[in-house]
Amino acid sequence: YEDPPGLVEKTDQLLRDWIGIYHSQHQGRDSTKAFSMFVHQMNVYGILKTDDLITRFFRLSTQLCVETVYRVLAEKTNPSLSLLRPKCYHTLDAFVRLVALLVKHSGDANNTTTKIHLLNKVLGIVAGCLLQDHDTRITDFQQLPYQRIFTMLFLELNAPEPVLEAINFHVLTAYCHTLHILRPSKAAGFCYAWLELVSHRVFMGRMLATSPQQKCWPLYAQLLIDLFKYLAPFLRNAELAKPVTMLYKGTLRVLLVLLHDFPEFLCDYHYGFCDVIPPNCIQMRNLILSAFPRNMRLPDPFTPNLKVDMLQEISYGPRILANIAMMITPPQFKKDLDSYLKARAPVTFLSELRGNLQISNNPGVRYNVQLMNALILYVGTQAIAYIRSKGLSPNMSTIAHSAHMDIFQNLSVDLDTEGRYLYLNAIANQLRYPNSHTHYFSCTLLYLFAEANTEAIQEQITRVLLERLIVNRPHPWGLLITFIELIKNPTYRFWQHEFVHCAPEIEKLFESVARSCM
Amino acid sequence: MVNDQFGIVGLLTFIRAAETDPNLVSLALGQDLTALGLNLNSPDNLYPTFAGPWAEHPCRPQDIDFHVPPEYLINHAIRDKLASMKLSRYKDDLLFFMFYNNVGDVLQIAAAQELYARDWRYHTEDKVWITQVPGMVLMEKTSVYERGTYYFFDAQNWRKVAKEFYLEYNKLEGRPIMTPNLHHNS
Amino acid sequence: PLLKEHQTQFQLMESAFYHMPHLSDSERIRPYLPRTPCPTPAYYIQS
Repeated sequence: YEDPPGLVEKTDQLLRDWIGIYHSQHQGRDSTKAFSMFVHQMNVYGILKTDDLITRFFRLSTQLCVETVYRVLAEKTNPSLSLLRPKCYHTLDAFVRLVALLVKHSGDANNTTTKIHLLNKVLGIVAGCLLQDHDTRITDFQQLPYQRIFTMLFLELNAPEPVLEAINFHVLTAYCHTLHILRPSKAAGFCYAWLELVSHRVFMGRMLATSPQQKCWPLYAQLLIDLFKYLAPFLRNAELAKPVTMLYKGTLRVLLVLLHDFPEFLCDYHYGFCDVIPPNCIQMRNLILSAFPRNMRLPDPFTPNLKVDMLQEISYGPRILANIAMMITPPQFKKDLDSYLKARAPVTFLSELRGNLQISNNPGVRYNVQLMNALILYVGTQAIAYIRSKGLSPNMSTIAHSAHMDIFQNLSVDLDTEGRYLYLNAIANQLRYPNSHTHYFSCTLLYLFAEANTEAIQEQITRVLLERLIVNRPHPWGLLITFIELIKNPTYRFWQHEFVHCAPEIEKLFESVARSCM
Repeated sequence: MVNDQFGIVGLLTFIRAAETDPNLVSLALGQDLTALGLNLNSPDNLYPTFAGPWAEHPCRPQDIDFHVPPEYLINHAIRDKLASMKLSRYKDDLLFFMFYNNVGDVLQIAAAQELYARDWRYHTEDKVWITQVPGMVLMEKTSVYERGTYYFFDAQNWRKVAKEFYLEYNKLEGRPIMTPNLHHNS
Repeated sequence: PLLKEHQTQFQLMESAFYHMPHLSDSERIRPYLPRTPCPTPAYYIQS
């Protein structure tokens, strides 16, 4: 508010001068020669006198550039967007070059703090302008100017120069912070540009491939969680509107690239992702759960007489980069849970368990899904540790008759169909590549099937597995071996169940899946 | 049986709906992920050529920017001195390069038009450019086909290859058409 | 049913859908051979 008199005009003049310099014949792309003269000009205008003036300068410049773009896009004389766009880039790219040079040359060459501070300031200003513009113009909001600024600035700041390499991690962090502020739930009108930014090949490469010790992985994971959380309410609808389909398909492409190039990333963060993906997004969830470390060779799940219990990999636990124990709330419930797991008492814990998971009586939103998922994984990991502490390995015998299995069996029996579906999904979400969790939860699912006291439980276990199998590929290894075991092993008497033969389509489906499995 | 959406009957509903209204169950049955324009069998990483979430194809070589020394960037100095693009001045080799490297672009159509003007014809089934070998007599000719020796442009090995061929006229593309509002200006 | 907040988000997303990013928005300006996408016959090579 209350810009000093004349500042707008000075900013406008400086910007015009800079755009002219940037595009002039003699400066080339580097613009460094003209930059020092321009900085002198900025000093003469008093722009660099105080932090407040610098901040206002950037805000005004951003707004002027954005206004230029809106004017260009509104041109009626030239309706071809492919000719209008370069006109927009003309202004924006020059502005970005100025920002990049100011960041690079801010403070001494070795003083990274000043540079990072300035970058954070500029990103914050552009983000603030975006959000204000987004809220003001509403459906007339244009993504282009902001997307261009963020993209080109990122490319400039990732040039292979020592000064920039020294601050690269901070650049990435600043960008992730800004993108989180601009996540689709906060700026839905920017969502497509946002996904373009997050999945830009240079951004993805820097975040996931070249950042040392995978330091940027948690930041990237948070951005994907932002995306899934935004999509979730729309994906719950049976029929997807075109804008949603577009964003969903784009998300699938990005996940495919991640699955191909960075499967370990999907492995490490699978829990957080599945926690926010709606249960009906089966293929998207399967994509994530199908990831396995690149140095692993998966045994063919269709190998006759595959002895999963003998695989070396099931001795090792996967990395789960989420604090599961912290997600079990409230603290009293966690305390009671730990007490029960330790002492298998009091029995009332089991009868109260459902109540802790239920949050409302409205169908479709009865249960705290995040708590359910955390509970299942926590109990399972505790079970594995408990079995190992006795010098044993998890198998169909050792998993039985324990506090942990009490909880699983109680949930199978006590939950209604909706709760049971969500609970079984939580178990099935651990059926991934060969590891101790996949093995334990595979055994658990099969054990629950065998020991079920009602056919409804067996039916729902089958439903949860089958819907993950009938969807288009990929399918997680653990899902395949569990289902194969269920249909092959006569112990489970799978084919004798009524629900297998309830309709011709279902019968055909089971036969078809069984044929492809066997 | 479980008589709500959470059992096998619930799944059956999806399966039946897929036959009458696939849009209603697109998430339940998923889609063919190999048809999204990504080479999932590639031994190389995909991200360096990932053209974005809405792109149907990876980046073309010319789309990938690379940092070069500023001294190399001379377009500002010479851009007004360059002759404008005129396809009729270029050899067949360059036209084929433009055709094969500008998929889905006006340049592809422009190159196709110029090749057509030089008596190359695009075989719509074999997806290859062919032309008659000068001086070669046809072995057979009817109103619907002809047989003879033709030059094929082998884009894999980047050369013309002479082959005998049975050519059906209806398999050849006519003159490529560029709509007026896509006229390319250099 | 969508909450009111999500309905608003949908409207914003829908209007953005009609102004989708262009591939060139994420690329440096190409002064000589800018992208000019156009529909090409299905029988032309597609990649």
